[in-house]
Amino acid sequence: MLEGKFEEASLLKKIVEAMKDCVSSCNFNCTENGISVQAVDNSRVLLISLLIEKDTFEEYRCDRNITLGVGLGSLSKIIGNGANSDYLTISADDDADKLNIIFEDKVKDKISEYNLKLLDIDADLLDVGPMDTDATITLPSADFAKICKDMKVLSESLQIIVTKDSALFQSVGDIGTGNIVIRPKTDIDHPEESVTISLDKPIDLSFGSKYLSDIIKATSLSQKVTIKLTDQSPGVFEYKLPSGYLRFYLAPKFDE
Amino acid sequence: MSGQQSLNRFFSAR
Repeated sequence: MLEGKFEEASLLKKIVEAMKDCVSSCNFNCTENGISVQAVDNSRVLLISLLIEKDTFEEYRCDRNITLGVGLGSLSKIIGNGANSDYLTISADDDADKLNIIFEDKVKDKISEYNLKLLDIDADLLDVGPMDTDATITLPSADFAKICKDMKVLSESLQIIVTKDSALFQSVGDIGTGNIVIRPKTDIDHPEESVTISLDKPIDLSFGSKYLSDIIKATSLSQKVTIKLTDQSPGVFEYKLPSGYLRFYLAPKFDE
Repeated sequence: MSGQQSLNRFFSAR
C-alpha cells in the first residue's frame, strides 16, 4: 500500500507540468523513502531524474516497494481538476492497476476522487552515477528561463562558456548573434537573487535550445536552478524541491 | 555546424 498526501496539489502539478512535454509516460518508483522517477525522452538526449523524498509529504507510507506506470498527460488532466491549494492524496494498493487521486478542499467541505489507469511501462534505464563537475552555476531560475527563451530566437543551439568570474550564454544564428553575460553576485536582502559560479576548469559547451525549452518548464518549482557542467559531458540542471529534486541531464552538441 | 549527441554515449544501460 502506497499513500502520500501533499500539503498542496500545486507541487505535484508543477512536477508533472515540468515533465510531461519531455516524456509521455514513466514509472514512479515508490519506496519507504519516497518516490523517484527516471525517464529519457524519445530522442535520448534529455534525461529526467525526479526524487520526491518522504519529507515532502504531509503524510507518507509505502509498505512495500511499488512501481506505478503513469501516463503523464492523463495524470496532468486529472490533477488539473484540483485547486492548487487542495490537499492532494495519491494512493495505490500493492499490485494495483490504478492510482487513486483525492483532492480535499481546505475551506469547503468538498472531496473529489479520481482513479487513473496505470500503464505497464518497459523501463529503459540509464546508469547516471556520480559525475565529476568542472563548473557549477547557481542563478535565479526565472533568469535562466529568460536567457534560454531570449537566445532561442536566434539559434537552435545555446553555447555556455564559463570562466572564473563569468558565465557567457551565446547564440549564433542566421539573423544575428546574441550574448548574455552573468557574473557572481551576493544579494543579502534577497538571497534568491544571488548568482554563484564555482569553477575547476573553464567550460565551453553547446546545448539544443529545444531541450532547454523543456527544462525551463520546471522554473516554477524552485526560485533557483543549479547548472553543473563538465567538459564533453551532459549538463545537469537541478531544481530543488522542498525535500528532493527534479534534475535534467542534457547531452551536449558537438562540432561537426 | 553542430550535431546533437545522445545520452547513450555517456551513460550505460542499467
